Amino acid sequence: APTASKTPVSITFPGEIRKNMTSVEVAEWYLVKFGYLPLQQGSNHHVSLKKALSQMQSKLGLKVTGNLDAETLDAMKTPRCAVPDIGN
Amino acid sequence: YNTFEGELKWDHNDLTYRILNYSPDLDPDVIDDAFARAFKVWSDVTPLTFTRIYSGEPDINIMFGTENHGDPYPFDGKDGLLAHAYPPGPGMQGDAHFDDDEFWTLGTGIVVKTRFGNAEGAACHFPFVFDGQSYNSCTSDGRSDGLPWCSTTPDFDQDKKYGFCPSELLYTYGGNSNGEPCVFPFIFDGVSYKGCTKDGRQDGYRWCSTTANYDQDHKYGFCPNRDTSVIGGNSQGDPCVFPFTFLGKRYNSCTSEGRGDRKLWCATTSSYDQDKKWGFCPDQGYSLFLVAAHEFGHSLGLEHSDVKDALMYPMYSYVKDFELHEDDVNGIQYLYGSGPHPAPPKPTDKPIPTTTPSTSITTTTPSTRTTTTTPLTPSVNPALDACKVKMFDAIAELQGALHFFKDGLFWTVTSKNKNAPQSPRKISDTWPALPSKIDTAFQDPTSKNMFFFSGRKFWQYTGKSVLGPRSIEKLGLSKDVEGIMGSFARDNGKALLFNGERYWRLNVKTLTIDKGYPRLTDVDYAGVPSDSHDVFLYQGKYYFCQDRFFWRMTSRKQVDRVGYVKYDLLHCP
Repeated sequence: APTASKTPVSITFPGEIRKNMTSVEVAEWYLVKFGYLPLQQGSNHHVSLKKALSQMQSKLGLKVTGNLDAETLDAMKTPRCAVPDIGN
Repeated sequence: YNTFEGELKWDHNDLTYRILNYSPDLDPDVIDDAFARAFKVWSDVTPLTFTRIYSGEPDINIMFGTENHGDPYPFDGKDGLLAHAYPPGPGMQGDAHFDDDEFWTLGTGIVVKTRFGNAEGAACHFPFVFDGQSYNSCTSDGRSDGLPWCSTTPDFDQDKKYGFCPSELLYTYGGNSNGEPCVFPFIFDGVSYKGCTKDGRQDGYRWCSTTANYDQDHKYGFCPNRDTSVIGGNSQGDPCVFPFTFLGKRYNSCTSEGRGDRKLWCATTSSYDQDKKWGFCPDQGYSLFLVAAHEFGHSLGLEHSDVKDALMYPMYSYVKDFELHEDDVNGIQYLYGSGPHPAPPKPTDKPIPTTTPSTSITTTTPSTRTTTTTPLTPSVNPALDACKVKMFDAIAELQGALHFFKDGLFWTVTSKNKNAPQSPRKISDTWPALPSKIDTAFQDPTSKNMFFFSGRKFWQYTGKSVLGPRSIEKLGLSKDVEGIMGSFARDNGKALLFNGERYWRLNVKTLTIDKGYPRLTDVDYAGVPSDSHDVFLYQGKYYFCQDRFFWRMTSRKQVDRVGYVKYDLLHCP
């Protein structure tokens, strides 16, 4: 019978960039990098994040929820061109 | 589709590009071809032309780099960001950069293009059987010189088809050593090196000296990745070492242990725990052709598209049989118009061999455990006989010899040699940029530049440097001119270009047609066929060819002989 797998070990590999970020950190990085969210964050950060997510979901043809759902997070992890989607 | 703010576009259609460096992942020929095909995606549907240049400032510079690579937008290691490009404009604008921490392929895994051997540059076939054993990677088994090789068919024992795999022992790329292999050991900064190194460089590329002493000779080249090389990590280009120890456990193959993303990796020393040296194992990789086609879309003025199936959609997905989406066509034609192409041919994601490997180096067939030397298959069948060719594509005097072109091959005859020519040579070996069918060619006696014409395109060779293909429209020839069938150069910096009943005079320096042309051939060259399919100058006399015959004309424009190409020029028996 298969043996129960032990808890997977996850280590930080030397030389890797932008790893071990939380989902929200990944989302913020992505939205800023590709022009959906301005770099400067104000007091209404939550509102602007939701708006930016909606804009990103609409632009990339995803279901527009304004939430950081699994489909959106998967899209953010998909390899892509580094040119911003919005603005310069 | 979307265009950049202000609808940035080029103000000219004849764009130039330059490849500044290469990735170690792919053979330079495969990279050249991928970029050429990527440009063709756009030139097929627009009036744009793309000419590769090898020096000077082009419109579009192409480079590979990692992380901080000279602009304000660093790459991010493997995956994530693949490449970026700037919209049209001067300086860095228009340039395309590719992240060399990615594993560049044609989208379906490692491409091991072979050199030399007898497989004419074919890719390795993995797995293959040699001496009854199965191999999933290149091997030096059966050889005494340590050169890695592979079979290009599933069964070497049966087919005996093989080539040599990328190895620093066989060649280097870039640098200043013209592709010479590494010399080990070599001295750099007073230290002896037995393998390729990244020492002395900040860009992470592995290099070696091509003489025994770099400090003295300063000769170097970059090391191509072997098929077992890791991607990214902190050991880019080094091979996996099996078994290796990770968290106290031994591994005999790549593993995803320790990673949350399930990517396969290996250590590049026998102990990860001790040395912390690692990299990702080769995977499907990213299609350089597809990514380049996308980036060149930016270089031409297209922003990201909202259409998921469009090339200009920002996220990467591999497509086997690529066709430019209607949305991309609409976008690029909004900027540049539709151009003269009626129906764009469908590009493929398969490499077109641009050069044929030479068999001139000393190589031996992999032997069954014992090293034996066998004759190599020449790259061209010597049985191809110039004397059996009824009509040549082109005849031209180049570099003092008469060249006879036919179907990708050429034979040469010199005035000293009164025998029929022997084995032909491949056009692609001598002039890699040229197509297989040449309509005419001439050499300018002053600059020694050689000009080749095929269809409505022409190429200019200065030594080994080539400019082209460019449209003959750039010379000032109208669109109704289907091609140039004959040509010869004069000593005054002019050349005459013939097509049927008309001919033009070209200023070779300015590459413009002189005023007053075209003129009628039969008026100025009376007595020769007006439908000559080839015209050339040989030993001071003009030759007009029709079928198997030539009409020879003196400099005073008197026909002094009608003869056979086969017997009088080729000296066939």
